Amino acid sequence: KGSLPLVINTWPFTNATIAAWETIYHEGGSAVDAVERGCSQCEVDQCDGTVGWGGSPDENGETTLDAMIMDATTHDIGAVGALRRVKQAISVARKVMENTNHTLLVGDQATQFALSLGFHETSLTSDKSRKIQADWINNSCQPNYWINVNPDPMLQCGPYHLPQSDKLIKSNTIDNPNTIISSSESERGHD
Amino acid sequence: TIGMIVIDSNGLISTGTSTNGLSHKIPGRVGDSPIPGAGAYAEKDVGAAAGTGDGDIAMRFAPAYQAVVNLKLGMSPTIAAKDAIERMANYFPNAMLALIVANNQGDFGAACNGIETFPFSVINPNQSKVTVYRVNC
Repeated sequence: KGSLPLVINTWPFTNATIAAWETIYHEGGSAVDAVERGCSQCEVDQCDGTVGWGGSPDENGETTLDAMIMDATTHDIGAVGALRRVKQAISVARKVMENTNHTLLVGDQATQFALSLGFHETSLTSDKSRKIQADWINNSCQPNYWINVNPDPMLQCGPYHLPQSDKLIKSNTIDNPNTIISSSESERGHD
Repeated sequence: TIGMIVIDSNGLISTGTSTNGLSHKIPGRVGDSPIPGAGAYAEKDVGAAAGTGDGDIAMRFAPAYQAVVNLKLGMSPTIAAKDAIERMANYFPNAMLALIVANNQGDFGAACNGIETFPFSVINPNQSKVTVYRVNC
């Protein structure tokens, strides 16, 4: 049982909770303001390495950001996917919500949208993400998310290509979707 | 990933997510976090839900949407979250998935799968500071 106002968020990211609470309870901000501020705090804090710049590098070592914000009163939504070289993902998502009729912008085009509205372009790489990337390469690119390709993605780095059907090696034929992510991988990063 | 729900004293609701996704993802991959109904969802006068976990799985089920629909059907936030999680776990029993759910009265709950416990953070006028709750998965 609860009461209002309420701030609730995933994980023990309490600085984010407090930031949102300050906005909604002490500063007279809206629920949308509070969500933006709370998530922004997590982006600055790089919560758990799974939020904000400098974490969870992709195969090429680049960090990209996904974010969404929703106003239930109007049923408006703004979102960005694979946002590159801009740190303030939730704030860019809010601009998508409030300054366009669209819902989701992605990749370099989302970056260009952000830059046009005054956000700054900067690298999202950190010493930590560089090390994560280097360790991954040194570990034969394990784990990774490729299946049914050659060379065997469970043993080697790419580049990968489609195998000829008669040469597909057994360990490479992962048909069970439950093996897409092992429990250890879930601990390395998550959405 | 952070998923957040805020409901003001008048019952106005907002929700959001922010994440850098999975380590070592294939370039161009986007998870569930920016997908409405998957990473988060809200309906006025009803409530909201937000998730975290394996977005490649979650985006196939729209669990946040399902949880809010469950609230409309009269479920408590905890039961609404459990139902949405179970729908995914039936297909992917090992996937790491978690949901927080709140209704427009400020009642809240959570459910999870694939990890031992799932912690989430809450503050409301009943509490003098942020409380971190844990649910068993």
